[in-house]
Amino acid sequence: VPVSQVTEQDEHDAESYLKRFFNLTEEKGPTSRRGVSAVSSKLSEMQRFFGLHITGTLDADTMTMMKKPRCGVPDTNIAS
Amino acid sequence: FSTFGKNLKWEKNRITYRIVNYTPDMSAPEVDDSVEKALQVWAKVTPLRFTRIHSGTADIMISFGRQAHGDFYPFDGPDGTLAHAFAPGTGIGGDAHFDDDEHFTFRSNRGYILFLVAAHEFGHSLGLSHSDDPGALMYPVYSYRNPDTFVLPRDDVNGIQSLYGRNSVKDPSVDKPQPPTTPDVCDSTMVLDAVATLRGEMLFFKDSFFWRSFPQSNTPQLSLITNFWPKAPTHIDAAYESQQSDRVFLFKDRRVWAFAGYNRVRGYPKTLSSFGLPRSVKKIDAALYDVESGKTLFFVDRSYYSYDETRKTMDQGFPKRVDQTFSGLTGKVTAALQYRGYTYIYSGPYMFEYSLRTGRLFRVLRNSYFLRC
Repeated sequence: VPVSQVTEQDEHDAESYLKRFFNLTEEKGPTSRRGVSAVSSKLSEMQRFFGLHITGTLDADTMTMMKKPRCGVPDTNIAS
Repeated sequence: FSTFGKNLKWEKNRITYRIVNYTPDMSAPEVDDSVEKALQVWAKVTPLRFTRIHSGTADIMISFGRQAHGDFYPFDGPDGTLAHAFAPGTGIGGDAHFDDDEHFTFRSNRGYILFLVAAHEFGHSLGLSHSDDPGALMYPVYSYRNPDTFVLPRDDVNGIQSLYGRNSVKDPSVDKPQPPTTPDVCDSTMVLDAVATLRGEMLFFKDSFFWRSFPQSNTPQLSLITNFWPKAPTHIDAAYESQQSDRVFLFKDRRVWAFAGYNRVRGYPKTLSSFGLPRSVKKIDAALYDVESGKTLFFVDRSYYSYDETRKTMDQGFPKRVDQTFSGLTGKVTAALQYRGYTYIYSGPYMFEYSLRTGRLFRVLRNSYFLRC
């Protein structure tokens, strides 16, 4: 899915998903100074976990996976 | 598999559970039965034993709630998050919560089967975290499986036994089905069960899984067959897409299932003889739809039949020997596919690329050729 078809709502939903299941935390300071944004890094982590193509960007496969019914426990091991 | 960590497990084998309330979706006995069966999934392979209590605080408190329900993790309405559970520990530790905005069922896939969701959550209650193995019960995404034939997959068995050890009590009178493993797409020795196209995608079937490969995606995606087609057979013999009828046919033993997209076609499964195959044919090895002629080839041992999709009849003059038409093909045919005008015949771990019109062999490739290993 070309990036242009990703809506703001998609991006908002994706960030909520990454916060909830992949421990995305709020980013402080300008992204450019810190290189790859936390969202992109977490997207790569999520794509790796689900065996998707690792792009670090929001694409059709990734959005489809985020919409699937699932368990509410996070996928990164932060249960403690 | 992954666990919450060595110190996040129960330091005892006798675990209590309590069903605090019920969902209106199912009768109380159905909920009781689903919960008990879900716990037995883990008891079967470990020394863990579960006892139900009806009052007071149990190790695993089981409840149904909506939106904010008393912990820091509100549910989100229908679909999305179905349930969650907490790692072993005092208080809320070990407890399992189910989102009552979902529709839970006892056995039907018209909703989420409580047994499957509960078995997954109890994995967390016992100390397992999520697994990235798509075939594992502890994979975070819900997938339909037949509750009557459910066997805890190998990945989950390894996970729970890493925390609690094996079930030392063996009942020799019961022969246990082997825990199913998830096939490795890049295993060069893998022999596929079947391959087919589906509206521009390619499907590669193996055991209870298939890989979906489509042009826009670089990574074939593994999925349980039953997640796509709940009532479909697994460990199939053959599959093909009839572009004339826009259906995918799956073959297993003497029966044929037909699907239009996600939907099972009414009236199926039918028998092989409904395709005009002789009654002596008990199973087929592969099926191939030829776009150019509109014929479907059915491979049986060293021979193949030709079926006219338009007339719905078997062509005269068949069966023919495979090696008469496909030069150099001496092994057993295991799968067949036509893609971009080329015909691919799978035999064991190899794939032979032919021109179906001339029978000319172009290349011999590995099964994983289309699977981007």
